[in-house]
Amino acid sequence: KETFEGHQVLRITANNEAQITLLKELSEQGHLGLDFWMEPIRESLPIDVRVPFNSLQAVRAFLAYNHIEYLVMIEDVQNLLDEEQRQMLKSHVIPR
Amino acid sequence: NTDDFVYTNYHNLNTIYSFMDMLVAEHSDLVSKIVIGQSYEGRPLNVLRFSTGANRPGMWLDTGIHSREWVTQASGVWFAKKIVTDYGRDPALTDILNNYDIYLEIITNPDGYQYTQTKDRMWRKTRKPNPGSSCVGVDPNRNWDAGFGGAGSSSSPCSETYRGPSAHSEPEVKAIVDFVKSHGNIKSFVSIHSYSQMLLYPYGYTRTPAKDQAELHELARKAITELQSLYNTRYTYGSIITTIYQASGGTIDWTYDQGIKYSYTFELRDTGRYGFILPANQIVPTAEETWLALMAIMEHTKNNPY
Repeated sequence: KETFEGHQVLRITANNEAQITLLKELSEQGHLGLDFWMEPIRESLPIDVRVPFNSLQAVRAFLAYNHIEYLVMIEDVQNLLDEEQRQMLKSHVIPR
Repeated sequence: NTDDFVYTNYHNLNTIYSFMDMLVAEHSDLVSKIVIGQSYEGRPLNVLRFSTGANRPGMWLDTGIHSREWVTQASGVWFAKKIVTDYGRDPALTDILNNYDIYLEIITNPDGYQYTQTKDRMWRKTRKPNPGSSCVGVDPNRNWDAGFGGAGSSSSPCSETYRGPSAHSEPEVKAIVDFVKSHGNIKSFVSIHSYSQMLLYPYGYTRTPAKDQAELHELARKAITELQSLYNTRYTYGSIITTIYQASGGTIDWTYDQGIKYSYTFELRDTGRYGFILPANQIVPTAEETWLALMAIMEHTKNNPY
């Protein structure tokens, strides 16, 4: 089963077309294993990307080096999924 | 029974399939289940048909063609219950159902949904293997014969937006295509996704405005006004290509080109706190507000025959 321990989802805000271009280049780096939930298209739209733990350092360094703003939208994806699983199991044991 | 069903929680595939069967058993005068095809892995593609008479034009709703968008399928369950609850009580819905059939496909990509439940919660595509590639699946929202193969879709099987080898190559897509064509009288078609809070109309594959753009835009405005009236959730609306991005081979571009004027696609909550992992306590509020917009679209369809 695929797990997501340490994966973070970053919300990135591009401020200009050059940053969009940089982020598109980032999205093509297959070895990073990035999962773009919202793709870099234009400045007015946020960009959400799930970053595996092993790629976090590289991605954060890339964003900082290029002065691209971001915030951490989800600190640890697996924590949220574990909570989701707990909720689902809970609903199955409640007598109806 | 469906009164005791827990609408405030996410459920696995079998539970949702059972829910559909329960709903049909409890309301056999109003609801029936149609199997329009089979998924790649052989699961039934179930559609609930809400009907009060023969030979009616139809309105189509589907939820969850991208499997990881769980709030979408969960909302579909809630919509089904809402329809049977409100028929005979809500004059607007009753009037719609006295003149139109409503078709609701709650689990549009069952193989993908099962995969998100058991193997990879973040799975989006279908589960058909791609010959010559270790990557599995096709993006079923890039697989339609509407600008198929154009910009805004990928030719790489490893991409999340892989369009597939040919238009309608995916059985989950082909089943809807065959159904829509054989029905021949579908008047509205709403394909529901999440997240990012948008209501979109054609086109995604071309910048050429849809010939009904003015009406579609005005109806989108009305639908979103209704939606926002409940919890003040902020939505944007417009054509796919101008509002979000160029996307070729999309569902509603195909349905619109088939002559279904009222073709929309929804992106439900949220705008960026949980993404595809929206907490279960937001299912019902999401469904409630979305229902208001769906009613606006269905009422407009009924009141503006074409």
